[in-house]
Amino acid sequence: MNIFRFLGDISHLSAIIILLLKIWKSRSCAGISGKSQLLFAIVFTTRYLDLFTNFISFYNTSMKVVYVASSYATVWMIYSKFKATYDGNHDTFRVEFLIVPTAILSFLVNHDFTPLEILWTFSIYLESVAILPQLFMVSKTGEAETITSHYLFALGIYRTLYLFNWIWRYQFEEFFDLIAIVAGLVQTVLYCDFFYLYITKVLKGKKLSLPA
Amino acid sequence: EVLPGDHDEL
Repeated sequence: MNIFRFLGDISHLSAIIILLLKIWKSRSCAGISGKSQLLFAIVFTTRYLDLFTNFISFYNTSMKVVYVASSYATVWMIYSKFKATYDGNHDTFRVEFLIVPTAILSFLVNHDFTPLEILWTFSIYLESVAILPQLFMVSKTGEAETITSHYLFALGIYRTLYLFNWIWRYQFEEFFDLIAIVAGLVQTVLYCDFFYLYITKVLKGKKLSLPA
Repeated sequence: EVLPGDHDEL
């Protein structure tokens, strides 16, 4: 464990909690892409199948449980509890264009051709593009609530910090995982546009609005 | 290079 990875995990956990609280407190999921949250639930499910078979540490197991439980809770709130506030007309990204290519790629490029390893690889590839429906929805509505932009910023920063974690681990642990690094780079690049808007607007107290 | 199955990151 190193500071970048720890801060990354904290940032990721913060994003998940921010979203849960935003929906629960405001009793509304307006502006939130249910499709992205569905994809995140798939990402955690396919990545943590070894939750009960491969114990690494208490921290690792407890964080995995929190991630899986909160992602399912978020999906449940969007598609069931507060589905009346779900803005389906603006959440129109074709997720099959994300799931199919990443599934095919996980069969072609992986560390080991075994079910668990292919599912782990699929989850890494899917995570790198899972935010696209949400970013697409923000660009379609032309704006995002400030709390939603804080959620997106925390979520984007988590994988950016993981990039520094991989530099650290390559330097000091001779560890590198090209699949995770390349997917992490793609994931971070997808946030660049949003990071620019967040830093130039939201941090100056303005509302996040995209040129429609 | 990481060995398959020993993914210790979240």
